[in-house]
Amino acid sequence: QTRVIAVLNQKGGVGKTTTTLNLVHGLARKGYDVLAIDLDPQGQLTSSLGLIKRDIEGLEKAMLNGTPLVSVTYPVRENLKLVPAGYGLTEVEEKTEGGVARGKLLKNTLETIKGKYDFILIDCPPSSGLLVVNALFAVNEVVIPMTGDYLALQGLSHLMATLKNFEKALGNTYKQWIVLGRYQARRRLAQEVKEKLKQYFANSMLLTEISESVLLAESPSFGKTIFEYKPSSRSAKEFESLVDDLIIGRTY
Amino acid sequence: QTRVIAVLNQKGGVGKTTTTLNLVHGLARKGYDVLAIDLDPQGQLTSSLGLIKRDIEGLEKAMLNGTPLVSVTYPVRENLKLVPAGYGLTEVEEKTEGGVARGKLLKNTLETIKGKYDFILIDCPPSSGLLVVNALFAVNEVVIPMTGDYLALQGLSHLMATLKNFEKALGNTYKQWIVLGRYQARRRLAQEVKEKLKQYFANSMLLTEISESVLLAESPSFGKTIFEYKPSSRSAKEFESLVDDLIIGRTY
Ligand SMILES: Nc1ncnc2c1ncn2[C@@H]1O[C@H](COP(=O)(O)OP(=O)(O)OP(=O)(O)O)[C@@H](O)[C@H]1O
Ligand SMILES: Nc1ncnc2c1ncn2[C@@H]1O[C@H](COP(=O)(O)OP(=O)(O)OP(=O)(O)O)[C@@H](O)[C@H]1O
Ligand SMILES: [Mg+2]
Ligand SMILES: [Mg+2]
Repeated sequence: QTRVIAVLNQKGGVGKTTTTLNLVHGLARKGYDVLAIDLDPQGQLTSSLGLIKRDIEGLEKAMLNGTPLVSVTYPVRENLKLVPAGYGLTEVEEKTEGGVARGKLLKNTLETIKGKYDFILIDCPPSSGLLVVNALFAVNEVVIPMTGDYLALQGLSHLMATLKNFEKALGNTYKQWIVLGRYQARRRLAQEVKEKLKQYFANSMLLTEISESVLLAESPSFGKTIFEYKPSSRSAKEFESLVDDLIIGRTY
Repeated sequence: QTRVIAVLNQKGGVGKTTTTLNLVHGLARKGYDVLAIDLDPQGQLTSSLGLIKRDIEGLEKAMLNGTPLVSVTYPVRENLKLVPAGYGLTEVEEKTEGGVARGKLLKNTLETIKGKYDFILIDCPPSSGLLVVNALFAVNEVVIPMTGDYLALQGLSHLMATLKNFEKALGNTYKQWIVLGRYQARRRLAQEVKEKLKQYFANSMLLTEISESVLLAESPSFGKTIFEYKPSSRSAKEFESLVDDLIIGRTY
């Protein structure tokens, strides 16, 4: 049974790509078969894993042109494959024909690889448009990166409303996992946000928080995950622990 | 002659809202007549200026329903008015009819208030969709908030390509102002990014950088700008100086 998970938050810069990058590699290192999907036209997950975006065909070929997903799937690490974001991914958002079917393009292409992986993680763009709608049709679980900021907390209530609407329309519910990242334990604001999260979302908050660390901002520039860049760092240990949280569903 | 400026970057969380919030108030405090426009369905500029989004009609009424812009314009500070983001703003992105005219909805509604303000600043969402296309049709200048991170630098080259395409299609050029924010002078990565920016974009980089400070993340929770929240802070002085940079076009 494949766990299909969208990493999403319409609030920008909260760590969606950084979280996806290090979770997919963390899971692969434990021996799970993992597929990472870059659903963001910015293509930052693709480049952070070391692929050059301009030279490859990507996910939009499978979503729009019927190309088999396997032919735009690239092995990037042991037990880890990636479906990159190609240049044409923005065209999915501009699709005006097709009604509801426009929202099921990703779901349909993922049907073709059913059961092939243990985990599929999808890095989403900072929006609520058609690409994110495609992710929400295709998954059962969502990982929600958050930061210890007021505007991120406000963005979270916006996201929760979006998820509720979707659950009503689809008639199913998402398992939600909140990840507190870029955390600065000495900041009062961050502590207040964390308290609020524990108060309202305790059952959804994964136990491990990811501390603010420049190492996490540096590793993508080398096309490396934190496990390759600084394997004995605190950041690598935190992501190792977060991977365990996600596997067993360890929350507050 | 009104200066009409979009604050944009499809990279999320780089400080678009924080920059717009404090620039519009900084300009108004110097006696300029300023209009702020919240073009982001998240409505964070609206709430940061102290308005409760759910109770008001917003920009989409003027863009989609022909409501006069003045009737969705609210005075929020001395010399500063705001056109808030209402709940229906996402509907603009979903508009499928109308071809190119869909991109000119904002430009057309701004024609009705021509010459009424000294500055108009538009806070944009983290995307390249129809809302941002509307901003690019409506303005002559763009303020581009950046952070000292590798992924933000990568996002900038994506944005520059978008701007070039737009300039070709429109047959005009945008005056570009880059603002380096959330700056941590002691981080080597931040210094490297700053060097790169100075190397490639010296004529576009406004002189004042905005340091990382929790005060800037706290002020929106009180519906206050930095000038109201901590008037004698370093952050307030930095924004005071950035306002001068923008007025006179002071770059590296
Ligand atoms: N724990 C951390 N410590 C320090 N920097 C971090 C951390 N997590 C993420 N970053 C940095 O913060 C910035 C935003 O993170 P990231 O790009 O992963 O967010 P995102 O939500 O994917 O952004 P977008 O909304 O643009 O897709 C990046 O420059 C990243 O390197
Ligand atoms: N100089 C700064 N120091 C500390 N925090 C900052 C600074 N500038 C912005 N922030 C915080 O960083 C986060 C991102 O900033 P902001 O929301 O303004 O970015 P944005 O580009 O508007 O995001 P989005 O892409 O979601 O619209 C916010 O929580 C904000 O409070
Ligand atoms: Mg991202
Ligand atoms: Mg914003």
